[in-house]
Amino acid sequence: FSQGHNCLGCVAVVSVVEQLAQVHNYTFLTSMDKLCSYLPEKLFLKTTCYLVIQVFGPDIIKLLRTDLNADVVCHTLKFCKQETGQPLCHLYPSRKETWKFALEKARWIVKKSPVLKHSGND
Amino acid sequence: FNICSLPVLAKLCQKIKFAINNAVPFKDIDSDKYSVFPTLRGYHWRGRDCNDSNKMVYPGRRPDNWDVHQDSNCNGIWGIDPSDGIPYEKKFCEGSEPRGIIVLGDSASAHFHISPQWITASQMSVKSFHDLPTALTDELNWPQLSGITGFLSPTSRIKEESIYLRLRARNRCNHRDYQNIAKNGASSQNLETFIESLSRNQLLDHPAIVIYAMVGNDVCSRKKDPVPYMTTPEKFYSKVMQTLKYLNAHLPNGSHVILYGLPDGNFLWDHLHDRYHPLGQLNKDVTYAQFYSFLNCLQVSPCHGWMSSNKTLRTLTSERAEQLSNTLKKIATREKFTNFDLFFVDFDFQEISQEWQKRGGQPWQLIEPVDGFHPNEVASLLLADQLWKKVLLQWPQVLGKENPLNQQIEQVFGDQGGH
Repeated sequence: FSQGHNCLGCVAVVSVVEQLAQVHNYTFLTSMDKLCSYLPEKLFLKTTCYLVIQVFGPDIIKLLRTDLNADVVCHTLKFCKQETGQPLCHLYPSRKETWKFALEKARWIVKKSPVLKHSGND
Repeated sequence: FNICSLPVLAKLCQKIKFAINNAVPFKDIDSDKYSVFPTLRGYHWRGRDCNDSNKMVYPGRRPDNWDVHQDSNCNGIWGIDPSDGIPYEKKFCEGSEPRGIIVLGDSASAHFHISPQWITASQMSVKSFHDLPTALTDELNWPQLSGITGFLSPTSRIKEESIYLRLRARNRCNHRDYQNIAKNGASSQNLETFIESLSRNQLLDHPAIVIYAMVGNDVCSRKKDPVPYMTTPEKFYSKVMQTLKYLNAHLPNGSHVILYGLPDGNFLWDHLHDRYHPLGQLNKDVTYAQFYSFLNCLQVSPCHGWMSSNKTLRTLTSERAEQLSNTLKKIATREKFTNFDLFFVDFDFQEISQEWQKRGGQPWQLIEPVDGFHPNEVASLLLADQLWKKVLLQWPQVLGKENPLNQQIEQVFGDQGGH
């Protein structure tokens, strides 16, 4: 899997979390918890999902609560990366200026995140 | 973190990797390439082994001593009729010209499918993820529901059956004789890396119908500029000939090879670009045009050439696909092989789309909703129907004759032990 697949996977999962919350009026935490509860135990899918929530959940919740979308969340968590000289890849429509502002805001929100601090760029 | 780096899992991971890379079953005790396990290239991909501790027992072989003592070809027919002492295999199958079906293909032949329920919040439940582990261990493919080798009843409401089920219905002696040698990303250029997973013994096995269906990856790539990565007609000719020579050296005499053309993928953009992708349906904010552009930006698109807003690029891709189809046509008319005869059949999406519209459907309903690229289950079965009808009309000898004893086989052996 390439970096691009990681980004695509992240955007899809965060979108689902966001939409589950919207459809059922859940909090983002409940939404993530529900998503994991739907997964089967086989192949450690459920366990892996809960592990992912534990690691990235707090940051995802903080970002989604501030109305930032899946693209911004995944760029902030570094699942998506903009290579130098390359365009910024996003699924949801957004203006360039809004993007810049949203990413700056997001970075500030998760500035003290232990996960991002420890993982460095990866 | 890589789970396979754990010492306890390293060996298992290596075995799984080997099975996937080489398209051979993960669980195959007798190493005959047939398995009693469904996924990881098991019986979802080729007929279920009926004895995994004897490598001389597998689907598709000619019966050993008319299967008096055991079902050596796993077609569910064996033993002796007590009323006259004649072995059942001899009584029911002798002279019926049994044959197997083999597909050499890509993700379309393997039936790549990501369930929309997995990403649609409003439809999500425990039930919607029930089949995720199966799908993951089949590389997100569903060969058991594919148009060529599928053996399960379709999940969509469609009456058409796979080529394998039709061949089996035509002659119950063909039971379990199917092989799906298809891989995601396969093309004429990389088939040589896994063609050896094909199992056919020239001396011991029945002839086979081989469908060569590399329908996209020779013109499709994820690259920013996909044109230089497209297979040229010259390279294509050389690789297809190489494959045919391999088949000639491995297929039993009397086999048939059908070369399947490439489609004109323009229909993808035409029918989908302004529709909403499953991720964009709730808030009406993601169309397929945006989804394609996102995949292209990330360089993960399965086919940048056709899944693009750039009309010139789409036309170029279609032109190259047409050139490659013409190359296949040329090979089918000019080349001769000793162990099989060779045919060419068009991939005519237009025709199945019209058929679907006659039934009240819409063309976009024939495309996989999540990836916006692959033919879905309905399209795969309509394509199989189209292929079957064309072959039956033009070259009926390929399909063999109908076995008049099918009903008796069913009476004696029921479902013949399942697929």
